[in-house]
Order: sequence, then C-alpha cells, then structure tokens
Amino acid sequence: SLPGYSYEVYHSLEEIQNWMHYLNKTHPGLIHMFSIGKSYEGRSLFILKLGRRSRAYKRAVWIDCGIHAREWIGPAFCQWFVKEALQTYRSDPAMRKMLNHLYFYIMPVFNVDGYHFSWTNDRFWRKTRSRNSRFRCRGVDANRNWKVNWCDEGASFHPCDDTYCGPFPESEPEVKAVAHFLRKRRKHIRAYLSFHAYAQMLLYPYSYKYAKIPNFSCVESAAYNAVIALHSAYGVRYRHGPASSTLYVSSGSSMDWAYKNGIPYAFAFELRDTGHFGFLLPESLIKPTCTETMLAVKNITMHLLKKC
Amino acid sequence: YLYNNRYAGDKVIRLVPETEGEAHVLKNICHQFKVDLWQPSSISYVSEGTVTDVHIPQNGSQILLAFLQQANIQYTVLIADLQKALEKGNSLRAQRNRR
Repeated sequence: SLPGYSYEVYHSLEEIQNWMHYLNKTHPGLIHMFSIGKSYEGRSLFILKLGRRSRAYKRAVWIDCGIHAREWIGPAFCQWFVKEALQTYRSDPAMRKMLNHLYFYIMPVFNVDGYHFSWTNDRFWRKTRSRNSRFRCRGVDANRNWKVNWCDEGASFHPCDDTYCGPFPESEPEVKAVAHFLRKRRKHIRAYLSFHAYAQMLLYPYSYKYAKIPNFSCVESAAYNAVIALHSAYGVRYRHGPASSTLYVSSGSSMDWAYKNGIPYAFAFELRDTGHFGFLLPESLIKPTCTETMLAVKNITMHLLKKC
Repeated sequence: YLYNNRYAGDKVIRLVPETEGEAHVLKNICHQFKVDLWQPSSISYVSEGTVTDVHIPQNGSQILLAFLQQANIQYTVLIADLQKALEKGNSLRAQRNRR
C-alpha cells in the first residue's frame, strides 16, 4: 500500500486521490483507475476498477461511498475494501474467486465537493455543492436526485432542505456521471452497493414504495446471510429489509434507480453506529466497522456467484 | 481550533416523541430553530416513536431545551459539546501519528 498510509484514520480527499493514483501505479494487474467525469466544482470523479484483468467476459459489482459528505465512515470502508482485496487476493480463496470472476467498480468518494467541504468548512455538510442562482442555499441531496419516482415522498422541493431533490433528475453532475456509467454497463453489473451512515442497517429496494421486489426471496436471503456474517465478527446487530419499511420511504435514491435499471441486487448499507457517536464515529472504530462490513460484502458477492 | 471553533457549545440530542402531539411540537421547534437533523434525514419523517437526533447550535440550545422541558418532551444528550468531540478525535489522531 502507500507507505505509511493508515486505513484506520479518516483521510482528506487529496490523500484518498493520491492513494488511488499510487495503487493504480503499483498494481496494474488488479487495479485500473479512471475518471467518469467532473463534479460541480470541477473535481475528477475517480473510479477504481478492481479485479484480475481478463479478456473473457466478466460481470461486475459497483460500490460507491460518500454520497452524503458527512458520513466519513463510508469512504473509509471503500478504502478498506480495496486494501483487503489486494492484501488477501493470494491468500484468501474467496477473495481470489471474487477478483478472478468479477470486476469491482469502486468509487471511494462520490460527493467529492461535499466531502472536501466537510473537511474544510462544515463537518456536518450532507449535500453536493451546486449553486442555484435563484436561491441562497447550496447543494442537492445526491440520494434524492436519481430518476426514479423523483422528488416524491421523502424528498423536498425546497433548496434549503437537506433532502432537496434538485431542480430536475440527474441535475448534479456527479449523479449524471454515475448514472451514465451504470446505464452503459448495466448488463454486466450484477450488484449495486452504496455505503452510508449511520443506523446499522442493510437495505434493499424499494425505498419509494411499500411493495415487494420481484426477486425478493433471493435478495432477502442474501441480505439475511450478510447481516449474519457481519454479526459474527463483533456481535453487532444490523437490521435488514426493504428500505421503505425498515427505514423510511424516500424517492429518487440511487439504490432504487440501480434496481429499476436492471441491476438485480441493489443494497444500501447504513454503517455504524446507532447514534452514540453518529457522524463522529471515532477512528478507533474504523477497523471493527470495516472488518464486519467486509464479511457482509464478501457474503453478498459470493451469493452473486451462485445461482439463486 | 478545527473549523474555526464554530461548533463550540453545540450539542446533539436524541428525542423520541411519545405522541403525535409531541412529534408536532418537535417539528415546529426544528423549523423555528433551523436545527441540523442528523436522523432521520428529513423532519417530515418524524412521528410518534421516531428516533430523532438533532444537532442544536450553542446560541439556541438553551432556549430550545427550555422549550422542550416546557412541552415536557424527554430528551437525552448524545454529544454535549461537538467542538470538544471534534478536537478530541483530532488529538487522538495526532497521538496515533506520533506513535
């Protein structure tokens, strides 16, 4: 890894991007870094494509972290996942199978402008940093900006609200870039995983309505087994289920959009904790949080490689 | 100080409205005081039994807490001083780096 780079501390956007460049240089066989566009403030939206390079057709898993700026444990987990993948590719049969049979598209920081702003100005900023000349408030909730039942229940039309859905679907360049990327590859992408905090939940569609998804039993079993695996590490209980009934109804979420666009397994993780520290989860808890979450993600991935 | 000490005296409190009436009062207070809702992500979700975590600014916290007491709404303080919590996290990091 990057010499001296600790995965048990929170890193600034600049540090994370340097880390990505370094891995891209040092692991050409397993990692390829590229940008899918620019953010509102002109920052690159970097992706790491992780997996053994192969000419053969390979399916893929998408993982994004940091849609909401203040949820720092998300980007920490994305980095932890990459580090674990690289370190255990040779020693762990399961990880080797995952990286040999699948690609992982990993976006350690989705909301790059918001994340940077949360390091420099407002630790508890949530939204993007786009401007709307007609309103004084900035930013859109990037998890209410997707074209799926856009700006319906659980989202707000008011630009000053934390759940502002934006002037129109995919108004945020970050959302537009990811949606475009996923739309082009949706036949290859088997799972969409998005990491948030805090509530200790594993959620699947739908968010925008109380209804069962067509492949409910497969998705429910994957989620159930994942939270069992997660619990095995430190005994931390995660609730799991459809987002609408397990958390609340919300429209325009990335998870629902991914599912609606044909990705059969779409999950949103709400990582630790349940409010004791909230967004200020101490760095000392990064390791246990990421270790248990790793078990859940590997469990879901192995589920994808089997027939359900 | 981190973030120019802007969070000095800010608190995070948890409330769980026991009735729809309390939920209604809580919504009004949140609108009035322009608080930062940590969970759920929107005030529109708050109803009876909803676990509600609110970041309240130092300058409004005394009045707001007085409101809550007047309305007999129970609350617990999750983080007594956000600035201290931030500084503590930062100093732990500095210690780690030194180690």
